Formats: sequence, structure tokens, C-alpha cells
Amino acid sequence: STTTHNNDLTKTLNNQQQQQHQPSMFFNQETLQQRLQTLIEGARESWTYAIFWQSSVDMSGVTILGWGDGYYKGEEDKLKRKTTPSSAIEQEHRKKVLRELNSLISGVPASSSDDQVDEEVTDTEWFFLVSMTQSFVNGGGLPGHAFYSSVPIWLPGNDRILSSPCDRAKQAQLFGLQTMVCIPLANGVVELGSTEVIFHSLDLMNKVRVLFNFSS
Amino acid sequence: PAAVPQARKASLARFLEKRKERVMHA
Repeated sequence: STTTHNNDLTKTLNNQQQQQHQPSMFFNQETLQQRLQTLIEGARESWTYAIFWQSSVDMSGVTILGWGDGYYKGEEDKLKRKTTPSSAIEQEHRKKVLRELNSLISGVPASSSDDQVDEEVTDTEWFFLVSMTQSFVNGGGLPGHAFYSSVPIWLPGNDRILSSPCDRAKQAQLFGLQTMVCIPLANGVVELGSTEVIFHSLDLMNKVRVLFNFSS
Repeated sequence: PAAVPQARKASLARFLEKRKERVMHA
């Protein structure tokens, strides 16, 4: 189903959310990236990625959580992973999309012999890429749920992730993520994911709140 | 409104660049 949903990832990245209003921002893309990187690289735990979902209001007054920025670190040790390798067809699809995205960014026509694309596109890389096309309306999805309830969500381990009613959590589990965290803030949500089981950390929660206190 | 696709493209460009580095050092 992921293949079907993401057949046109390139177009989606170009066109999605064109009608969305931006809230007044106290940050820019560069500082956001630095904050995400600081959070992940400075953490004691091994996080695979961090995403900032930014809240905004569309023309009809609906609150939307959309992609703000993300930092992908990757897995510490891919050999420890116990997920089933994706099929050859799925890998071909991912590589094709990656070539198109490379072409979109570089402006150079896609080539079937692109070295960096020949490397397997891992499940967590793909999950991170697909996340760029997603948004959550009116409390939908794991980030939306955290934002609307103003309560952090911490799902350590497969059982906890699978017990979530949110599709994003189930999708994450399918792609090998074993911990998902969503921390709501005034103007968005910080989401963290890991292929390892990581239990609740007050230190991390505080770090997020300090790092993403944009008005300071 | 154009800021959103631009933000995504910036994220994507960064992701692809870092992936390139990871592949080269693998």
C-alpha cells in the first residue's frame, strides 16, 4: 500500500499544501534544523529521526499539522534489525522515486546508474521520506492527537505502538520503528522515532521544551 | 504559502546530501 500511496512523491512534494497559510514564525529553516540535530545528536538514547510538525490554519480555519523540518540520523546497527527486507519490486520502486527526487533537487535528469541510489533504501529512510508528504488535520494521526490533547505520547515497544489507533504508528511499526514519541508544543509537535525500545525520559522532554521554545 | 514546498525541498535536499555521504562512507 505504501507503494501505491507514494507513486507520485515528487509531485506531492511540489504541490502539497499550496493553499496553506503560515503562522507568524519565530524561527527559520536553518535554526529548526539545528535544534533537531542538537536534540538527536546530543541525546543519550539512539533516535533514528526527529521531525517538527508545524501547526498552521488553512483558509477555512482548520488547524493543520504539516511538515516543518526533519533530521534523519539512521540506525545504529542495521544488522540488529529483525524486520523482513523489502521485496525487490519495492526496492526498485524506492530507488526510482529517489532518482526522481535527486533530479528534482539537482536539476539534472534522473539516471538509472546513480551510485547513491543503487544502495538499498532502508525502511526507516523510506518512512522518513514519506513523512514529508503527510499532514494531519483536526487531531488526526499521532502528532495531531498529541497536539489537540496537549499531552505527550510515548510508545515504547511494538506492543504499545500497535495498540495505538493511529495509522502512522502502525505504519512506523511496519517499517521497523520500535519507539515513537510525540511532544506537543505551542506551535507544533516534535516527533521522535527509534528502531530501539526507549522508555520515557523526563530529560528528553525538558530538552525538547527548551530547544523548541521559539519565542526565546 | 510558497514557503511550505520550499521547506520540504530544503529538508529533502539535506536528506539526499547526507545519504550520499553515508553511502560514500559505507
